[in-house]
Amino acid sequence: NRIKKLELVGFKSFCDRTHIPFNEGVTVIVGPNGCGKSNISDAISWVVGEQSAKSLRTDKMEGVIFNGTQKRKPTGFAEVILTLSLDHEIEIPGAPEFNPANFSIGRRLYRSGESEYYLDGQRCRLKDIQALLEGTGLGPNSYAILEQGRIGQILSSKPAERRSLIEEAA
Amino acid sequence: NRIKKLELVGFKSFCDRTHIPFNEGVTVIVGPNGCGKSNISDAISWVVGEQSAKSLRTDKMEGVIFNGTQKRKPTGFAEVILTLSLDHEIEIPGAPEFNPANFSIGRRLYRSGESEYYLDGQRCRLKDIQALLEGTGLGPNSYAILEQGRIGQILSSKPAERRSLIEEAA
Amino acid sequence: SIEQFEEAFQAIRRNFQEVFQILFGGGQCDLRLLDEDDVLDSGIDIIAQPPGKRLQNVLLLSGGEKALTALALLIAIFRYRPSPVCVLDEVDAPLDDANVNRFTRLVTELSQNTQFIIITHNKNTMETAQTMYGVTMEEPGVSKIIGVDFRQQQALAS
Amino acid sequence: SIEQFEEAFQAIRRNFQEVFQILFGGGQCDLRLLDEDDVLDSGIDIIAQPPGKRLQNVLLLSGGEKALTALALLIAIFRYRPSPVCVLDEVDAPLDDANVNRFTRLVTELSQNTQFIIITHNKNTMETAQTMYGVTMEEPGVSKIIGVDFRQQQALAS
Ligand SMILES: Nc1ncnc2c1ncn2[C@@H]1O[C@H](COP(=O)(O)OP(=O)(O)OP(=O)(O)O)[C@@H](O)[C@H]1O
Ligand SMILES: Nc1ncnc2c1ncn2[C@@H]1O[C@H](COP(=O)(O)OP(=O)(O)OP(=O)(O)O)[C@@H](O)[C@H]1O
Ligand SMILES: [Mg+2]
Ligand SMILES: [Mg+2]
Repeated sequence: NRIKKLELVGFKSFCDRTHIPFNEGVTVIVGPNGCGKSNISDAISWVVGEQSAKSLRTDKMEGVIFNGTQKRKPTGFAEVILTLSLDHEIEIPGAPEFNPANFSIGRRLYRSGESEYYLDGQRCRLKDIQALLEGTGLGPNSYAILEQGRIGQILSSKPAERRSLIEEAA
Repeated sequence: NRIKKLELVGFKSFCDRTHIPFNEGVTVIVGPNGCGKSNISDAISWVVGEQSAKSLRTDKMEGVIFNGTQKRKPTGFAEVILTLSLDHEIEIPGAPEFNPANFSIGRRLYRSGESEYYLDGQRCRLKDIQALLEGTGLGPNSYAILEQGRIGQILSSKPAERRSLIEEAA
Repeated sequence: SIEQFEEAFQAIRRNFQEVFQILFGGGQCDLRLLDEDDVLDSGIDIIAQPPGKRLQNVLLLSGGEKALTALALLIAIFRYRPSPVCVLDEVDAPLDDANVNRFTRLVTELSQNTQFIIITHNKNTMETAQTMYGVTMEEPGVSKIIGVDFRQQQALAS
Repeated sequence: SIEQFEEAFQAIRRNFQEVFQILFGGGQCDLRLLDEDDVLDSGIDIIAQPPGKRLQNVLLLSGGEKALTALALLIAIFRYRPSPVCVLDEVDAPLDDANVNRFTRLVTELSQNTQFIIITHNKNTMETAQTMYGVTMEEPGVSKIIGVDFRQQQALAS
């Protein structure tokens, strides 16, 4: 199981189409405060199905669409595509055909509020993506994605919240 | 107005009597995680009158008394003495005599729960210390003492809490 | 189901104790159900004892000790149910040099089976990576990626 | 009283705008009463615009931008009502090198009139101090101070 590439366009501060290939081992992301590092982490959370705007550090989901600068107009939609490879066969009835050894999941959000999900570039439903990621540890509120400040939250969290963290892995 | 020296004994991890002279300008305190740096900041907050155990990162005030290690017994009390110098005359009726240009304020807490306050080594009341520090910016919940993690709190605080920060300075 | 949770809880608890000792270079910790008789619903307590110190509630630890303990728990859960990638955003910020080194050594070891994406300002952490991407905002408000692939650089150099 | 609060609020607001520009090397910010007609009770809103970016609620900023904005506010309050000493515990943890340098330059300037006690793991911050104390726990659980007075060292050296 591995991820191969992340592609973003119109997602938060990533206005232009950006490709980020991921090699084996450790990839480190660096840069000045506010340059967009955590936005990359948000993009991964978003494309694997995060539904809570608050978890993505914005008040409504529309907030993830590039909202313009003095020189650039806001974009009409946000899009993130994650290319990955799974080591097991998966059957998802009703979903488009795809090769588990090399495929992509995509998500698009328009200003109108319309959401679209893609499997290898073909439209699919959110639950196809959820079925596909089942058991991989990827998904909303994953313990595998530690957002900035989440470590501090874990310790100040209530005992019930810690339990739900364990329940998710169970 | 300046502080000259901090003296601690039996306060949190500072079991043995420790003297810390403070020069002009910037003093930096360094050391490994958990070695006692933030405890020094707590000692300053405590000696200028902090009454909330929670602000001192403990559940009850007795928690600031050195509670022992495998080799050391817990101490019977905690004591912090701050030596300072004020550039203005102060009259505190009923309080011990002291020289504003060079004097100390002290606080002691016994396991029994008894608290004692000192002005230049002589017993005084908490309100003498409070009167003395009035208008100096030092005291409980001071905006001049930024505990670890407080910066993050300021931004997630409610608008009403931010107001009280300003009111304290007003 | 109760058995599923119990199995996960015990495995994660063992992982937590193991990873804690790796990150702290010793000490002990535990995960406990607040209410032993209520496995179905009970909340979970975290107790930690860094090397040489007393066993106490995790809220009484120092800033860096807390961060390391929380990281040990999350890595413990991760080891029980690994995902293809693990994203860590500035988890090393409150750590001293020695703890950063223990953290990066653990990540390097785990990275044999898992991809890690680590966002950091820490130079020591940067040095342990195989791949480094820099994010810039030359044009204000617009992010851009520049890549520095160490392994490619080394391959070119040799 | 209302006048006292109003005076403090306006002065702190001006300081905030000034210190923000020093720490960010530009940009703008503001402090606003949520309810302009209720000076007696209204809560306070913080709005920040780092250089080149849009004006937005402070909660939408990056980790480091938030920290710098909060620090600007606290320093603004401090400047209005200075105390003899200011204690900063690891405020530089989320800052990149450029921001740490702006922060230390500001502290160095303010330290002409105020003593600063700064707890830090950051090497750049350490270098700007006149006095450095190391805290150790050679004996587990027992803190001890070792002093390194740079100015004394320099005096001995010259
Ligand atoms: N929808 C959006 N459109 C344009 N810009 C956005 C949008 N959402 C967020 N941003 C910008 O992205 C920037 C934050 O990026 P990010 O949180 O990734 O920073 P960072 O590199 O993680 O910084 P730090 O080191 O301080 O944590 C902010 O300046 C914010 O204004
Ligand atoms: N009453 C007490 N008696 C003995 N030790 C105590 C007491 N209260 C706190 N401690 C110990 O003090 C240590 C924490 O010290 P402190 O918070 O000052 O660390 P620190 O140097 O600021 O570390 P960090 O860099 O991680 O923030 C803890 O190990 C804690 O067990
Ligand atoms: Mg960030
Ligand atoms: Mg600390």
